[in-house]
Amino acid sequence: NQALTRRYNSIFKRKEVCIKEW
Amino acid sequence: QSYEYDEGSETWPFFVLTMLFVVLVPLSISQIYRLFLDRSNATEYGDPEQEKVQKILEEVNDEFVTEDVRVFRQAYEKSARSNIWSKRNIVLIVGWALVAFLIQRIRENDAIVASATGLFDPYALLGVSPSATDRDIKSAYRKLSVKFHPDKLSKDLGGEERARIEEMYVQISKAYEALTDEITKANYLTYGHPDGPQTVSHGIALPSFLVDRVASPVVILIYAVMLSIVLPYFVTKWWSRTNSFTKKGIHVKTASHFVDRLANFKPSEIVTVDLIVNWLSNAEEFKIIFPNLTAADFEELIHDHIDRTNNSRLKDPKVRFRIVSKCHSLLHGLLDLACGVRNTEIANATLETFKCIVQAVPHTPYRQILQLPNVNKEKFLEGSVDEIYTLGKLFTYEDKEIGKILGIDDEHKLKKTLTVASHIPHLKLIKADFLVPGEPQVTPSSTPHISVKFLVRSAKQKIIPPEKFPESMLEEPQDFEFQKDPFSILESQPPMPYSYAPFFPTKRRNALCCLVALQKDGKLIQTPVVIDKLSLQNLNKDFDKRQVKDLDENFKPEEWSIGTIKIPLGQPAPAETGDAFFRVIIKSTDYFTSDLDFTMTMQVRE
Amino acid sequence: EISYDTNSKKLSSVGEPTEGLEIALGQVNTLTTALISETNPNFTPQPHEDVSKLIKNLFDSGLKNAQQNKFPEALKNVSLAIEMAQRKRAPWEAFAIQLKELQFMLRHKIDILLVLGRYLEALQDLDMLMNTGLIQPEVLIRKTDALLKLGQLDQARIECERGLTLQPQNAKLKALLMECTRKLADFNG
Repeated sequence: NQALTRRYNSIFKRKEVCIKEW
Repeated sequence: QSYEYDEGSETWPFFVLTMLFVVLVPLSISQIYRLFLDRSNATEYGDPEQEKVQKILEEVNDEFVTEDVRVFRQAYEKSARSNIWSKRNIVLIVGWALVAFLIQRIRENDAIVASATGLFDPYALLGVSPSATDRDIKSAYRKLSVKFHPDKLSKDLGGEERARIEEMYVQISKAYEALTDEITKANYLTYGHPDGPQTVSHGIALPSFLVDRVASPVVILIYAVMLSIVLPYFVTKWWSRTNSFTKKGIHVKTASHFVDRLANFKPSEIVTVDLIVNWLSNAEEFKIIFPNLTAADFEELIHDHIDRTNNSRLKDPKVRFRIVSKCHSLLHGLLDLACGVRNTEIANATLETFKCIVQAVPHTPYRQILQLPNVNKEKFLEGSVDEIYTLGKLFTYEDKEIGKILGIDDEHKLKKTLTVASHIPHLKLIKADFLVPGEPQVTPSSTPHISVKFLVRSAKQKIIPPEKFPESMLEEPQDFEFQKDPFSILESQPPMPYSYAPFFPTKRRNALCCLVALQKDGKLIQTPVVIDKLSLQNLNKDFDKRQVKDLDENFKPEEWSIGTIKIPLGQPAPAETGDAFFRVIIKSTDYFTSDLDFTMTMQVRE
Repeated sequence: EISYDTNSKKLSSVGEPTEGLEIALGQVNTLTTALISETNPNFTPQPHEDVSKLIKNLFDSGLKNAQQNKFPEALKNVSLAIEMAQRKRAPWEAFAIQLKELQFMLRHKIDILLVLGRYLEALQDLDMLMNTGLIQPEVLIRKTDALLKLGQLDQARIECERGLTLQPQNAKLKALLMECTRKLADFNG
């Protein structure tokens, strides 16, 4: 459950990386 | 029980001579090979088309290389080439001089000469050549025995003279028997003398002064120093050097750092070039070269190189060049490890980082354009109406338009830029199959390999659809030689020429890295296959897409060279019939170009 | 070294923790906090009824909004439902149920996001679905679509080809592949 939560919470950071890359 | 020492200096010169030959002969052979036969730095490939591409790229490269890089490259090439006064050459010169001295000494030594002449040579005694026939031997004997027969001698000869001649006669008879009589011949062949085994003396091939009371402590001291200090020192040094580096050539500490990063890598993290550069900056190799600098320094230096800035506090360009040139082997090592942990995203990012470092271009969407020389970045980024990200798109415009798009006013500069742009190889897939040599299809548990047929083309050239190439151009020989070694076809392609990479500290050649992944789980299944032989002759062809509108009857596919890549599979085909899907990635290490990334179906049938 | 604060009932590390230690401490603290605030002495892995009801209500109103083409509101409600599921559920509740619930809600959220043209967010949720093991043609269809709309043509083609390996005759994927090829041809001049 915690791993799932951590993965869910990383979405914001991933969005930022995508914006910077693309 | 009692050993004789070599008082007359008869044997120790041979001993020393043998030791010298053991060292000098292999060393000489390897040095000759290195100086005259080593082709790895060749710029001649025996392939005029490839040399043409090489020449064009070299010219452009030379124009854009900065002075710092030029100086660095010269220093690097000088140290790589063998110096006249290198250690190897000095050893060779001194060694062969010693050999000459020893040979001279041997020839002047009467004792040696005497024992050499004491050898029994029946051919010399009879005065015939070693290849004489039996008839010649018989006639020579008859003549000599007549001359030297005791009964035929003159009565006036003195006792000594008579004894000598009798001895001569005995020798001649023995010589004749040694060559004709079976038993005597056997004796001669086995023992070197027709009478059977002669006296044999055993001794120590060293002069006695070495073991005399005066010199022996010195000899013992030398032994002690050699065994307890010199030998352990060299063995330890060699062992720690061998142990410090992995098979791929990176330091074990660097490898374990990479493995640590790979093992702890969170799937939620997106892999970027910055991340790979961060991992690289902790390499042990950097710490060895520059013990006073930190990982943060190295990271900044690499970023400075990629962004073509000079923000680091270390202003000496040589520091940056050494770090950047080391990245080549580090990235290959990381790629290998990433394939080992089956991480496709990291392997891909490693190859992208490779390109960024070689071309000194950051990983922006415009990287294909920014790798070109003379591009005015600001003008280009603000200017384009139509979004241009690729070289292919750039070449849909006329040359003058391109000059405006890239912000290049000077016609000469524009020409150079267009030369580079049209000589960056792009790959177009024609056909990809799983092949089992000798079989028409892939059977369960067989060992197929991947055969990729593609066209090397320039972004300027019109696209040729794969259907235009007849099967005859794509098929491979089915003879026994091919079945024995299907990969031999790769060797017939010339080595890749030096790349256009004016910012990279050393001259380098392009390579294609081939990765294979399973589509089911998206993970890599084997280590990368690196291809460094490919014909780029298609780049010389004038097939401008702005002029050639249609592929008409005049189109001759035979004029184009089809490239082949063969990728061995690390595992056999599945044991059951069915379909298996693979993703094949073929990326260039040096250029931002259209790499190949496609899906293949393995149809396993009985 | 680890220290324990009797007031907040939480563990923390003395000095700079490694990433692994940080995660472990976080998990222990989460579990402790949830256990302390649990009122039922006989708690089980079964999901709490009132929390489930709350989530279901929010989600259903979101779906209703979508049916009425009120997509911004739909998104708000569905997102809220997912937030509730992440925050209000006790960490010891059955993982399989939590996962299924999240996957179900995410799929609807993705569709709403795609309609609203918020492709980057849809892509992140799609990646999350794939990370939880849901590798299916329907997911790959949406991922291809989102990537195309974001201009990531190479990546779109790769995902589309992967979808076709799962279902080689899928019409939508075949159509998407043609669109990828066409757009890439133009992209490369």
